[in-house]
Amino acid sequence: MNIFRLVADLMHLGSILILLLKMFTSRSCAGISFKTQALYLIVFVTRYLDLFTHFVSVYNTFMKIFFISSAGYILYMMRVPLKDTYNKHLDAFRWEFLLGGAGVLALVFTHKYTVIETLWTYSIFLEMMAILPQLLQLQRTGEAETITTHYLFALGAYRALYIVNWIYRYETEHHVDAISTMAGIVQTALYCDFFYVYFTRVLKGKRFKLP
Amino acid sequence: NDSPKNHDEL
Repeated sequence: MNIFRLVADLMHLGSILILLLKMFTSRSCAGISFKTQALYLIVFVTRYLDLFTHFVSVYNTFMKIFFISSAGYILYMMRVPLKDTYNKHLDAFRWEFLLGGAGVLALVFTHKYTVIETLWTYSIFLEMMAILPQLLQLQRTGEAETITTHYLFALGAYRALYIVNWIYRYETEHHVDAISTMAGIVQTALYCDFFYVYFTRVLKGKRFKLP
Repeated sequence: NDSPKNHDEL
């Protein structure tokens, strides 16, 4: 564990708390992609199967359980109490391609052909693209509530800090995981346009609005 | 650390 990864994980945890806060305070899930949230649940479940086989630390176990359970709870919120505020027509990304594409990439690139290992690789490639339905929705509406942009910023910052963590690990441990690193760089790059608008507008007190 | 994986990461 290093400081970059710790802060990254706390940003990730914080992003989820911001999303829950948005849902609780506005009693609405408007602007949030159900597909992206569902993809995150699949990502966490397929990646954290090692909860049952491989103990890392109390911190690691706690975070894994938090990510799986909060993702499940968010889906429940969107499907049951806040169902009427969900706009299906804006959440139009063809996510079958993401589910299938990540499957092909996992079968090609996995380190080992075991079920747990292949599902771990699947989760990495699925997470790489899981934000796309959310970004498409943002593009379609052209604007977003400020709290939703804070959620996305925290999520993007978590990904960006993981890259710093890998550089640090490479320098100190001479250790690099090609799959995580390549997928992580692609995933972070997807946030570039969002970051630009966030820094130039939201942080200056203006509304998030695409040009 | 000869593992190619980062399985201690979240």
